[in-house]
Amino acid sequence: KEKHKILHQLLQNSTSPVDL
Amino acid sequence: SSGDMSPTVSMDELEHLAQNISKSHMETCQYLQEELQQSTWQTFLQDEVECYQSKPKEVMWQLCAVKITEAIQYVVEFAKRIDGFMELCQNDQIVLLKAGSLEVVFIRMCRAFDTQNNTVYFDGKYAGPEVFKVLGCDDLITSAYDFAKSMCSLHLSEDELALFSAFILLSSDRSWLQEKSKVEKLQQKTQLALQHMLQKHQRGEEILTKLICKVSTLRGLCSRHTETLSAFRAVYPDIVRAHFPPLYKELFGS
Repeated sequence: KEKHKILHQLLQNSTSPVDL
Repeated sequence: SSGDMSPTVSMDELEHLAQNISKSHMETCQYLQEELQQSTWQTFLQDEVECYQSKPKEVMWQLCAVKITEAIQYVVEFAKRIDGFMELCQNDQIVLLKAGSLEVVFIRMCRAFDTQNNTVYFDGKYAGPEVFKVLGCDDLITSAYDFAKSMCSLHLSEDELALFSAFILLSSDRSWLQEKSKVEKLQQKTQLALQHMLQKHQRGEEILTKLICKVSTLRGLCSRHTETLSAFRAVYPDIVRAHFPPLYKELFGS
């Protein structure tokens, strides 16, 4: 999990392209 | 459908999936087609090209890593909105994105490509391959431009492009998948939806064959990117460690 911390975060966040 | 491996799906289900994937693509495509088409006349002037060419190699690499990372963030959002993707286990979501996100960026590149001038939208204007000269990877750049050109020659609609992107992202033959059969079912459904859409648009059978042939070209492009990055990292380890986007390092680090 530590190795892919940011991917995990992106997958869990309810982000939209405007927030990127 | 035929054979035991093919999922049983109704036309309604295929239509629904196609709609979901097209919508997900349009919501996350980074640039609208109209915006891109309107700015094709904006190509870099000679002195601007020279400015990119005279940047230090590591600065241009960093700029490209940032641009790729931005594009990948949109691909992650695209994946998240595909029906069934978030129902996969986290390991498989990561595996599919690690292996497929750059491939989708290469597919999306054809939307931002001008075949007449052999230029692609980059850093605010349309750029020819000479803009990337200082990177020192002419082969990779030429292959990426050639790939975009050949994708453009297929004249895919946005819907077809969306389904092909999803089909690539859901590749069930990626290494380290834990629930391979679950991914396989999703990919087969996506392929059926793509086939259905191509038929509906009265495109010939050969389009699907041509698209399937692109699978190995895309894999070749991505492995070349990894090799090129390794060679760069061997010379500039501190630049990569300190200045490259963390997501880029996570995806292509090892």
